[in-house]
Amino acid sequence: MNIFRFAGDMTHLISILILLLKIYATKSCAGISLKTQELYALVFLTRYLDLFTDYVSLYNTVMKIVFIASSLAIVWCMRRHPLVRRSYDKDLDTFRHQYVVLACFVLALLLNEKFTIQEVFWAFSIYLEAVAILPQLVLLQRSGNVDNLTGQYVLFLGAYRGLYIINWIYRYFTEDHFTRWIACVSGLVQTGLYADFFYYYYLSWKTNTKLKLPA
Amino acid sequence: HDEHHEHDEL
Repeated sequence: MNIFRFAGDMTHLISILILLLKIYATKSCAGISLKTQELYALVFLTRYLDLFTDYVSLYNTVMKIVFIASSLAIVWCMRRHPLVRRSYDKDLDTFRHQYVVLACFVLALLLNEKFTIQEVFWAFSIYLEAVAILPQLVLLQRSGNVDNLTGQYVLFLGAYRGLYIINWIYRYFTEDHFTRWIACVSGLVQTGLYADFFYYYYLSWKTNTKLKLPA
Repeated sequence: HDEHHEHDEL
């Protein structure tokens, strides 16, 4: 475990806590894409199939349980909580994510470390995580304005994958046979998707104006 | 034994 990866896990955890805080405190999920949250829940459920079989460390096991539980809690809130579900922008959150799920699954069948159930689902979760933010970015573009908490949520989420890429570079140079091509390439694509958001976020911070995404 | 490829990251 190196500092970059630990920082990446922490920014990832913070992004989820920001979202839970926003939903719990404001009892509203306006501006949040349910589809992105469902994709993240699917990412964690398919990635941590080895939760009970491969014990790596207490830290890993605890974090996996926290990620699965929190992502399911967010989806449950947005679908079932009587107050929260009313504020869901149903007609703005129209990204057809089922095609993305299908494409990632087909890709995982073709490109994986080993053709086993666990490895195919692991690769699937890696590809899916790279594009899971798309419905959220589309929703932000549609709704135009980005409220602070949602903006910070996306910012921390982007920082997490960016830190993971630094972690992979670090491990590549410090460990002999370290290669994670699938995760690296997919992580680069994922961080690239955030790049334009980061740009507008930086502009809004620099010019001290409300974050506006070009429609 | 073959190098047990475990995913040690999250």
